Amino acid sequence: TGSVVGASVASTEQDELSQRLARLRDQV
Amino acid sequence: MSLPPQLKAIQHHLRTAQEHEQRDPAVAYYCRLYAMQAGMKLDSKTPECRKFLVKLMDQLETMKNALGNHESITQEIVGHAHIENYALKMFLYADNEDRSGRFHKNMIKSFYTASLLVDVLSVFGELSEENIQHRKYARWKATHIHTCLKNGETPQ
Repeated sequence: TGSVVGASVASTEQDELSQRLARLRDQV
Repeated sequence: MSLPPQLKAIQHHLRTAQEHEQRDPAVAYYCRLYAMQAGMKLDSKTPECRKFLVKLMDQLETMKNALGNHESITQEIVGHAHIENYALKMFLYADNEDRSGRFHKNMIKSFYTASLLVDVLSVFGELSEENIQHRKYARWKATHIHTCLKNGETPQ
């Protein structure tokens, strides 16, 4: 369960980075 | 902040960014943007890489806010032309030195920087065949001349 939660946290943070990158490049 | 080993492939682009911070902020900005994108592909999962990439993103956002009046940063099409021109300028300087038989550290660095800036151009889309050829030639020249100078030989 721990690894599933860990992977989910990592994926959310990765999404957050992707979103910030898209905003930075005015792609949203 | 030290670069995690997983992100070693972007170290030279980050160094180029640092070297251009004052001289040409648009070059610094797009080198970091490239490093950010490449870094996310390399590893954005391990805590040390995530931490590094979040810091890099903070830095990019701060730069964009501070350089809001630079067209080459607010409009990527202008940025693309700027980076391409800058890379070509570096390449032509080194090529001219090479063809004149003047071999030195500065021209090696110019060849290498030109090749790194072609990498950076990929943030704007697919590289042209000409870009790819320039990068290959510049990287090979930088390595070849560096090796020759190290061994006390004259490059051909």
